[in-house]
Amino acid sequence: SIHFNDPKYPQQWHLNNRRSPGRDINVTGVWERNVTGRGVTVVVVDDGVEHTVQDIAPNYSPEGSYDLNSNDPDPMPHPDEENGNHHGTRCAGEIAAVPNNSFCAVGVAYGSRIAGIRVLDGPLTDSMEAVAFNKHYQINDIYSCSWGPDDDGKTVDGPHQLGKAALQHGVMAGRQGFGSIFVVASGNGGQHNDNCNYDGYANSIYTVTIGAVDEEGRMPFYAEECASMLAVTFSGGDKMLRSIVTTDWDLQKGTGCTEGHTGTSAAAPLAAGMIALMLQVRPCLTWRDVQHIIVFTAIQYEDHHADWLTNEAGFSHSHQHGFGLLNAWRLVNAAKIWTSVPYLASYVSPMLKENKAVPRSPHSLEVLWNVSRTDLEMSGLKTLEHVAVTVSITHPRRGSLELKLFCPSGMMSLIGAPRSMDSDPNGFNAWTFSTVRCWGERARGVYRLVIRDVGDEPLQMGILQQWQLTLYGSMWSPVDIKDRQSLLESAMSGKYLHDGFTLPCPPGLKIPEEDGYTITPNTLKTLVLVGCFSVFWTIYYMLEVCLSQRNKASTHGCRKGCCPWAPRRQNSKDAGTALESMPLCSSKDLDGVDSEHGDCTTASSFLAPELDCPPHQPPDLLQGKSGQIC
Amino acid sequence: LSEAGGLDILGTGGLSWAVHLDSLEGERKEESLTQQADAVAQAAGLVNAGRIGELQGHYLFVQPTGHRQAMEVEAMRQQAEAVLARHEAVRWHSEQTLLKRAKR
Repeated sequence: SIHFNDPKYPQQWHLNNRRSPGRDINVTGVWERNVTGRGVTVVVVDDGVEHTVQDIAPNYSPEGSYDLNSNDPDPMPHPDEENGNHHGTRCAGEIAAVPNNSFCAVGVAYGSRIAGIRVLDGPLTDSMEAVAFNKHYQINDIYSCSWGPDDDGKTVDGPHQLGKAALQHGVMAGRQGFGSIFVVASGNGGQHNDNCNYDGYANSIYTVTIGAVDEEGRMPFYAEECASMLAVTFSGGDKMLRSIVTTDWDLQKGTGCTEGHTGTSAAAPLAAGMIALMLQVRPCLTWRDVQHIIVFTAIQYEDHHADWLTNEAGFSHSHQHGFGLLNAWRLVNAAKIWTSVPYLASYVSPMLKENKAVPRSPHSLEVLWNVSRTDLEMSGLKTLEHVAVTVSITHPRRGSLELKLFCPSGMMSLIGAPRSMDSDPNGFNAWTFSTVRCWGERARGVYRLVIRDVGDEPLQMGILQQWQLTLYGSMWSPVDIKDRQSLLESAMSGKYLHDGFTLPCPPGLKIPEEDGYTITPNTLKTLVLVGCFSVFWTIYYMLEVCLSQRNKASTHGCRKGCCPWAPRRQNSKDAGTALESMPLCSSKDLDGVDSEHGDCTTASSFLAPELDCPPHQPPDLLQGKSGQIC
Repeated sequence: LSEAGGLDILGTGGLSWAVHLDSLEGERKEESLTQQADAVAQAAGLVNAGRIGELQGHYLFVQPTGHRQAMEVEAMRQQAEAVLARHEAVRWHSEQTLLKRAKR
């Protein structure tokens, strides 16, 4: 029943695929129930957002926006010679393009507000990233990041110290303590045999890592695989397949609309939009709730290349597709009835010093660590979410190393895939790999790290110097997880998706943003000028009053009749001004002509009603008393 | 102010450091931390450009403006590194370098 007059909406197959029904994000039913992201703000951290284009302007949130490249509040992209700064605007359109404006397209969460943080159009440092990740974090709910380290198949990089700290701070203090939601694109290095476990943003436990599939549900040529991939959603594929239709900038050659947005950049904002829909129906979902709901509701589908494996908790995961395809209907219905997961529990093993050689394939080095019941007693950790392994390995050709982690259940994760392009001679220095493939499994038991050298060059052997295992999870038991799975399936009919059903939400924390309002130099200058003007005006005015009083005294005006400045008072626009310049006792009593100057009497009694005029007195008694009278 | 820090300075080729100050008295007030940051920055021959976003106790120290020869810059770097490394209030510090990030 949903109809929009936006001319490109019929081509937005990812929202409503009429050519191949079902191959879309299944969002129209959610919209029909008035779930459009209302009350949620998504911020696109990118090269800017052209917030004046028709499809963005009505939903634009200036409060959540900032330009870190120019250090001002306006994230408007700057045109460059390569016409390259349309990226953020395209991502923003996917999320919140305005419907029914007869222009271009529609966003997934078209009722949400969209902000922009411009940070990619210039030199970037760790401290700038840290600022970006927490910028307006009580206003912005979801941070959509369609960027990362180079996907050239040889880079190993991620957030540095401050970026990591900001991600952690964001999930703890952002969104009134429910935690900022960081959505990141998994990477476009498929052609370079890259893998998103070498990207620290994708690897982070604080992010939602989103990959791409094409219209046919297959992994596109550009997509990367990894064990930390949470889920996938649609994007463009090869030339024969359709890309994502979205808003575009209208600067330079832009028209305000494009049919050619693609890459994992196009997938992550769709996920961000779907999460906005979830937060509308359940605003108190924590960052971990969002991750859980994705794990519980993503759809495993038929793809023989995907190599799905089902873990002990019943979740199927593929290095290509994560836990599967995001489905807006399932996400929103699950969110509606979701009660928060227990607090995050973790376990960190000692630093395990090995100094063992890494043999060449088909042989391998296998190291073990047993996590006992006693080890987990303190934290209460029972079932797993993320599992991380930090390794230090020397090797003359880093890309020849292959690392597999086996959870106690036997579930295998290829945490370190070989990369043919990576010939770095320095190996890994405390690099952290992570996997989500053991989600929901019991934490206790033996973890096996298996490393081998798959290189075919006769090089020096690598050495595993040390490694450390970190487990993240909760006190949920396997039974709790099964119960939650059953509960969610019962909600998928949509029976709770109406305004009459609402679970209570705890109040959020009041966390002030330190940089709320700062006085800019211009504001300060204006205030100083206004202040100076006020001082001078006051001095001038006081002088004028004093001088005029002196004049009156010297001319004996008060003895001749009504105070000569009385007419001036009458002309005064301001009663307060009149009060200051008026004698409290008017001149009506001076010569008994009050009947001719009724204004004096009226004003006097109005302004100072408690002061009655003295009775008529002979003029000589008043001589020399003008100061008292006035 | 903190937002201004990194880029304006690095954009012009200046040096900058992220510094995490140790809060010896536990939860110290922001004001006194800032005062301490000013003092540490001054000791290192740098200028405190303000707190880094929402990260309490983290400050950006930048090289004072002005044109310098390469040798002067290197001497300034070494001096700053030495001061920050031995200062008891500095828990951690890191010279800010440019990161390479790509749109996807």
